[in-house]
Amino acid sequence: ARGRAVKDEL
Amino acid sequence: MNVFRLLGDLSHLASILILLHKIQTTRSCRGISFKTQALYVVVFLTRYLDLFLGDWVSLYNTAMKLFFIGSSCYILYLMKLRFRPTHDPAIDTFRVEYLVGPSLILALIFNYKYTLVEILWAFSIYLEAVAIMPQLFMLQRTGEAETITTHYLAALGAYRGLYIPNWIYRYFSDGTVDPIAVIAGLVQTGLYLDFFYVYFTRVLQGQKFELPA
Repeated sequence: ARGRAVKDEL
Repeated sequence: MNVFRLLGDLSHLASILILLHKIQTTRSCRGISFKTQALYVVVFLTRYLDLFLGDWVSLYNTAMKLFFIGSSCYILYLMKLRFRPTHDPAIDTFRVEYLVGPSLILALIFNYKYTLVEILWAFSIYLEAVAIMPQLFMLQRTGEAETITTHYLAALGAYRGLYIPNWIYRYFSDGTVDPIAVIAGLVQTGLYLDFFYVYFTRVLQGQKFELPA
């Protein structure tokens, strides 16, 4: 699924 | 978590503590753009929606998100209620709709997924990139700033600037690239270049922050 590669950044 | 990312986050944290310190010790929000601060509240609320959706990342991540939402709302309270008379709307005249409108349109076109959360996330990234403009515009208009205010701006500018080597590091270490965050981050950092020039050549040499007439 397409989506954000990085989810831990602020 | 790499060192650039950590230093970036700490710089962001420091910028807010410097701003709070400035307001509390001088008992004034003179020189601070209410519009920029209000935009940050919008940025944090729209970006950190995931806090309430059960997407757990880490204690660090949650604590930082809560701090950024809480402190930005507290700063608005200080400016709008506690030290209201020290804020001069007559010099804080940048039209925020020129920032919010295009950010929303960009978010509707360029996002990673057509869901409310992802569109709002992209919106928050675009809006954050330009949210400093009312503040920089105000600085340009008055032509000078208190030293403590320039330290606040320097820490805030360094924050997204430090994310850039973090993204380069992450590209090589785990192959991830987030084009939306990277492009917006480059724009955001770019907006500070003029400010940083004066900050390094004047403030850090012990002189007052003053723009040439």
